[in-house]
Amino acid sequence: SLYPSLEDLKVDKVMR
Amino acid sequence: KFSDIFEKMVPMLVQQSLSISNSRKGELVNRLVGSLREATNLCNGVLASLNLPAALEDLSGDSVPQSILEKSRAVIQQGGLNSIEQLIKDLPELLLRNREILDESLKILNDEETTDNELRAKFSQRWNRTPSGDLYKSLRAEGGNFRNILDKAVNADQVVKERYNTHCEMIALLCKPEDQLCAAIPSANPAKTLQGSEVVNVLKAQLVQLDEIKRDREVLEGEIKAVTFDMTTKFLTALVQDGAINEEALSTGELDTRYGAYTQRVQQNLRSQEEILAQVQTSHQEFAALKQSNAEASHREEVLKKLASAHDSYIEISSNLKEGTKFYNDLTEILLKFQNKCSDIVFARKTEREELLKDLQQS
Repeated sequence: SLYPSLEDLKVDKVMR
Repeated sequence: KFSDIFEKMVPMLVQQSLSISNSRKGELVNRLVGSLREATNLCNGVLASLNLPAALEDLSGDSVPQSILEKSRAVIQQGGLNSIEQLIKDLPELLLRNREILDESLKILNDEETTDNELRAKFSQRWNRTPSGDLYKSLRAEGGNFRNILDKAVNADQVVKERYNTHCEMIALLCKPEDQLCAAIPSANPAKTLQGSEVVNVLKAQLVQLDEIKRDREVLEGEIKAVTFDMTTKFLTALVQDGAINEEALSTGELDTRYGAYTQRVQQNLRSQEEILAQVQTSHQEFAALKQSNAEASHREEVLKKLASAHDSYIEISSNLKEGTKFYNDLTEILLKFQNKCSDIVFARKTEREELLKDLQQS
């Protein structure tokens, strides 16, 4: 795909 | 009517294994679907470069071949040039909105840090709270990551615009009504008595096979995307029995069971396209040798080829634009969450600052 993937940004960082 | 809101809660290790397993599955699905899509683009490209199927339909030499007409109707039906022009016009605004949210978020961090440093300079060691700079490190790192992502998106926008500029003229022609389209295609005296020749029938049969391969592909893509499964129980059981989760082994095993057959069908599909395309290219050489090659015929063929690939480019450009629009809208939501995190921490720091100031002024 042309655009960067946002998949791992959608996962809320539980550890934060 | 009690519903246990903690029903879905799982141990941390299971939660992490699930998210890794999901992205593993996502990667596999993207690879499979991506290889199918790539094969379709390759097939369309080869056929367009051979002016197929148009060359087989182009008997009179001055009417619009059926496949070109169908491609023209398909593009018009999907909104034609205007729909992609509108999406292209919207991209810069979507980009700007995302940049503003990001810049605004980082600005409030900087402003609060400046004030914190000023007060630290004024009260020196009595200003005994953690420096804002240390607290904001991870948020700024996250902001930096967003900036990289936006820079990559800008490059993607550029690729789409260039693709559009290269093909918009031909797409515009394809969008014209049949009579104007016909007038725009140079005519050539009709292809002699090609109609009955064996190679035309062989080529037609090969093209039918390619269509079947593409149709199978769509079904295959749908089935691959429809596969769903939940690893929670497997991970929980592993955790209970062995006290640990070998996520990789469990996930890969499950993916093999669920997608093994599909992977084979994908490879088979790609192989058969490769075989048929090779046959098409050989038959086309025979066909081209039969056809008379004069200036008008080759000029007409050039335009027909461009029209065919303009259709393929239109499909690609509009899918790029849909992807880009979705990307920016999804990113906006993520950036708004990021903005909230920044404003929350800055609000807390300001409240803390006022209290500390009061104490210092009193003492």
